[in-house]
Amino acid sequence: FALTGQKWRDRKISYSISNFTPKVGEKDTQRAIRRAFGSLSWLENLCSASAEDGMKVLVLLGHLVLLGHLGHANICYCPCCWAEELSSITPVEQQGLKLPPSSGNDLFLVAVHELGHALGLEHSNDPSAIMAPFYQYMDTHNFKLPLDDLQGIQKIYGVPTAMMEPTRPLPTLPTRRTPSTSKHDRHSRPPRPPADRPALPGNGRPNICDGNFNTVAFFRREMFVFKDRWFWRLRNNKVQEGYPMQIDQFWKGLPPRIDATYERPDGKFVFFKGDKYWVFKEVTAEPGYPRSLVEMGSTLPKDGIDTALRWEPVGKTYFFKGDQYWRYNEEKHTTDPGYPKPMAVWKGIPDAPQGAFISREGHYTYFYRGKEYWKFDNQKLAVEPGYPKSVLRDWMGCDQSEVGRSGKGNRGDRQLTLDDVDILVTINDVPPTVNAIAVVIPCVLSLCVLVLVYTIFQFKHKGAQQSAAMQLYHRYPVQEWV
Amino acid sequence: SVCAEDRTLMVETWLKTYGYLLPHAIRTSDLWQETVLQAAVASMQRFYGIPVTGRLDQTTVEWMRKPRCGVPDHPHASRHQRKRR
Repeated sequence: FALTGQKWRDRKISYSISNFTPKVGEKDTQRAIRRAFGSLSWLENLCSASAEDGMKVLVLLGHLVLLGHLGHANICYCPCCWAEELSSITPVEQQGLKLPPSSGNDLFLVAVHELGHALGLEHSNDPSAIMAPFYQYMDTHNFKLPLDDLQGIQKIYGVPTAMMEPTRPLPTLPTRRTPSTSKHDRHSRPPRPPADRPALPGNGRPNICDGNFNTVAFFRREMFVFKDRWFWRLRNNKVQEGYPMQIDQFWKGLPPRIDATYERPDGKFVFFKGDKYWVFKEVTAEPGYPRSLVEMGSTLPKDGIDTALRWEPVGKTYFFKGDQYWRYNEEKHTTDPGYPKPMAVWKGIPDAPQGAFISREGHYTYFYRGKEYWKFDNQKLAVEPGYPKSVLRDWMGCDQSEVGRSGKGNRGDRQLTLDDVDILVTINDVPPTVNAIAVVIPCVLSLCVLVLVYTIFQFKHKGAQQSAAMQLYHRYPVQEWV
Repeated sequence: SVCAEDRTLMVETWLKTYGYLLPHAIRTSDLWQETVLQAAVASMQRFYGIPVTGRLDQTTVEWMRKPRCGVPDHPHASRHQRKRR
């Protein structure tokens, strides 16, 4: 089903529990299966009702004693008829609901697993996944779909739109009104700097399309871009209203030009600059900060880090500096033994990245440096082909002309070099013969296509005439016989 | 009721059922049969993350005896011929 690129598209897919396992009992069987299906907005049809109303039951749940399986899903895709039984899920009778956890068998887990098959998932070789052929016992009361299964289902159906919204948005402080943030020009682009140099506009507010950020991070599913004493907040590649804002207006006590930042698993924000780091709870600094980086981890570089990365799905924190990286244990407050390791482990990622964050579904890690970003596949442990790409175009929503205009300091310059001068060079190295060939070849090809079409038309016309003659010839004997 | 642990383990059937062995993969030649079975067992061991020996060692047999889902691990294998046709 999944291999042919099919998906359940109908939001009102119905299911029916056709029987129950006596060992578990009717109520418990139905409760377990309903719970498994409950997170989806599917409809349950009672067998009798569906028969009377003629409603289609697309998923049938039953129990069969077969070959000692825990369960089985039959998925039949009939594109011509959309047969009434598209999928039947059969948790096998021998399994009970209240088996000891060590046995790993639970009717709820069986139902979730088989539902996964019905939705198009195959078996996973990740033993922690619910789609592993021998799924482990999991906490069924606070059941959470393992990451591998989540990635699998999102690969078929895409990321839900709800996940794209921030779960816990940061508070928005009232911005100080400046002439440029008046209601009149709220939707207009920030004023452009003069063409010869990327100088900051009159009131010192930078243009995001100039790039050269200090770092880029993701807090609560929103992108935060830091540059000098300013930061932007972006959602869906759009700068939110009221930004850029001064850093110390939001996080009081935080200095400008921070090196790196990340969101800790407890939801606090950690900022790094030089040999110091700060911890903020929302917008308030924790007492006792800033502290020395050595206090964080004795093996961490004393003079500061380039970037910090929190891999939330697997609970790991990484720090990068130059051509090395460290793995940090948040529980023990120490760096893991065996680190630092060379950056070469992150195949294709340049040294000294300025920002890093993991994608929403956890499949990719994005690294930022200068005006470029790299998309790193966490499974293949390599950069995707075609990268690096422009952060200004892909992340900040800047158009091509703006990106081209602000094309300096592309290789990770931490400081804006105001003395640089833009030089526009127009290269026209295409000889005139090439242009002539570019016109003639398409013309000849078009002519060939026209001749071909005419020939086909002629053949068809002749064929139709012959066919009519044949019909006439065969009709006479039949008429005589009749 | 059928209990997976009590059943006699038919390795060839197991490998065929779960998609590690194509239905007509086993031929008459003993040498060929051994090679194909070894490859199938190794593929199974790789999928379950157990040491890949290509032999029916204790660990492999234990994993094969565990109750599991009836859907094949490699559905592509059984579909291969039909797809070509």
